[in-house]
Amino acid sequence: EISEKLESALKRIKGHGKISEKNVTDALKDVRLALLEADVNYKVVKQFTDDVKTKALGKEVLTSITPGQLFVKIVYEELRDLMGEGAKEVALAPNPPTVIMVAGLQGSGKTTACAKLARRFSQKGKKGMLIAADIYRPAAVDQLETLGKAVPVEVYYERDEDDAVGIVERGLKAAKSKALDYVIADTAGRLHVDEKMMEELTDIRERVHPHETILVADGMTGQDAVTIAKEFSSTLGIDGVILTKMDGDERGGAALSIRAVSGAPIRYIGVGEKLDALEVFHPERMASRILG
Amino acid sequence: IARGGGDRAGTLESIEELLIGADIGVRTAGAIVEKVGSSGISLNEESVRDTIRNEIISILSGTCQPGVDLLVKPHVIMVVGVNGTGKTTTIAKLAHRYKTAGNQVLLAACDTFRAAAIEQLEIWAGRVGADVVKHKPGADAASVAYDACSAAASRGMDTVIIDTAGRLQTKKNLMDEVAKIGRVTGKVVDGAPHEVLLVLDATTGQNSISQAKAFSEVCGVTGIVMAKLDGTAKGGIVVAIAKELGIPIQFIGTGESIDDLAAFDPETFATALLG
Ligand SMILES: Nc1nc2c(ncn2[C@@H]2O[C@H](COP(=O)(O)OP(=O)(O)OP(=O)(O)O)[C@@H](O)[C@H]2O)c(=O)[nH]1
Ligand SMILES: Nc1nc2c(ncn2[C@@H]2O[C@H](COP(=O)(O)OP(=O)(O)OP(=O)(O)O)[C@@H](O)[C@H]2O)c(=O)[nH]1
Ligand SMILES: [Mg+2]
Ligand SMILES: [Mg+2]
Repeated sequence: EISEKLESALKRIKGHGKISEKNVTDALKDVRLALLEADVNYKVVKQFTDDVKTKALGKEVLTSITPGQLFVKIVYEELRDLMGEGAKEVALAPNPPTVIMVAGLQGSGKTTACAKLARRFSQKGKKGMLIAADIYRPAAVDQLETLGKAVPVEVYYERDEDDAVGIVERGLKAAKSKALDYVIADTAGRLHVDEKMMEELTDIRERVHPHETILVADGMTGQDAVTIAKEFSSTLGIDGVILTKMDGDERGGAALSIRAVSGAPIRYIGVGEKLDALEVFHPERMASRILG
Repeated sequence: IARGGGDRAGTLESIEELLIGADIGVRTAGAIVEKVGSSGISLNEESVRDTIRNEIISILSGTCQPGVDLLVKPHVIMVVGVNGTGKTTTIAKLAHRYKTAGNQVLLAACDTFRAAAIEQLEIWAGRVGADVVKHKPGADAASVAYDACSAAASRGMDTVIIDTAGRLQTKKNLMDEVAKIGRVTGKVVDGAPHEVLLVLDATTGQNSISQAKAFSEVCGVTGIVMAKLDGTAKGGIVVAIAKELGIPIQFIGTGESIDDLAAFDPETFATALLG
């Protein structure tokens, strides 16, 4: 159940009559290695191990007859609690349509996520619309259109339009006139350091006031997850996160980095390319996965 | 400026953190720092950085450079990698490079799975002046590759670049498929695929090693393209890949336009990594 690294951390603490601060510090070295190998950002790891150390040096561990077990329990629970509450899906607004905007880096899985969300809403009997606001990527509109037909959900698009903000605005207007339950605006992938492109997102936000802005992040993201989450959080504001491509063998430490920096709830994980490959986020499962 | 013993440990520790923060990986970072730390060089910060930089350059330059045989026509390049790393865009950049050098380029639309994958490749082909061989969506990817290589051979074209669907390396049936695509090209053109380029995403962490291992085992990767280096991620994982697997880095991707491809240079990369 627990990883090699944690086993070795356990061994450092077990078999000692009395646990010393040094035993805990040494065990934390193994925890640090496990988290770094899992792609958790090194600054987030430092904070995490400091917090665990404080808890672990509490009287409980030092006087327990199974200090190793208790230590591992503290590590696991601290990680699980940091992951946030589970199953906090996107809430539909009291007055429709619920406006959802999806953003993130190039290739993270946004367009696919939009279609998956629409599939999820339609399974709950909601009627909505996808807005194709990626005006840059070749065949982006075709991609969303094709996925939309497969959901099935209506897709609003304007070919040869160079104003993404206007497209979202007009799409929302169309959705209101049809009394739809939700709209999901798919945006172009962009770098958090691209000022002009980040401004496009804040322009969209200011124009249509989304109820939910979702950061779609690649589950295999490494140390950079902290910078990405920080920029999107401070510039745009993130209400929820979807972590994609979690059907691979990556440990997914980006989840902890993103949570630690943005405080936004991870709502779903993408577990495949098909439209039903979207799962509600489970913090305990994520904690176990990261710990390896 | 670090001078004494305590500062020495501090300097090494902060450089190790910088390397970890660049996605070099804790093991490789530790090995590099240990080698430099035990080398007995003067431990002021500048000389530590220089020594680390040189160690990284040496690791990156040490990968075996396969002699790319450009004598066989068409020269067949297969591009592989996990989902969304930048394969299709990289192919457009490569095609542009080959066209600019006077080659006739054919693109094979072997991503027959993802929505609008063929349309995306066709638009790029139009922009760079390359031809496309495609079938209907859902068609067998290997047969598209077969037809593309046959067409290029019969038309006397110089270069075939094969676009494949993104696939996670843990999916056995998809990895079998990419191996099959590679084998099929060899039936049409001697020694094909002459190059197999693995496109990695610079923002990806340690999983890139697992990707490089798996793709290498299944279809023999001859070179790596590290895309999206125009972001804040440093792509340090290539140092670990060079050290553990010896696969050379051929190109880096620095943007979304056809000119945003540069030949990999270990010195420039090592300097940027420590910057
Ligand atoms: N295995 C797997 N693949 C996924 C998942 N989500 C998306 N993908 C794939 O990842 C690739 C990129 O997905 P897109 O939806 O095009 O990503 P994007 O963020 O819209 O890309 P840009 O618009 O170019 O920024 C495609 O091949 C998708 O099929 C997932 O959860 N698992
Ligand atoms: N900033 C930046 N973006 C890039 C780079 N290379 C590709 N992209 C973008 O990354 C996204 C995905 O690129 P694709 O070429 O579709 O990736 P792919 O690997 O073919 O994706 P799949 O076929 O779905 O697996 C697109 O939005 C590209 O414009 C790069 O070097 N820098
Ligand atoms: Mg997209
Ligand atoms: Mg592609």
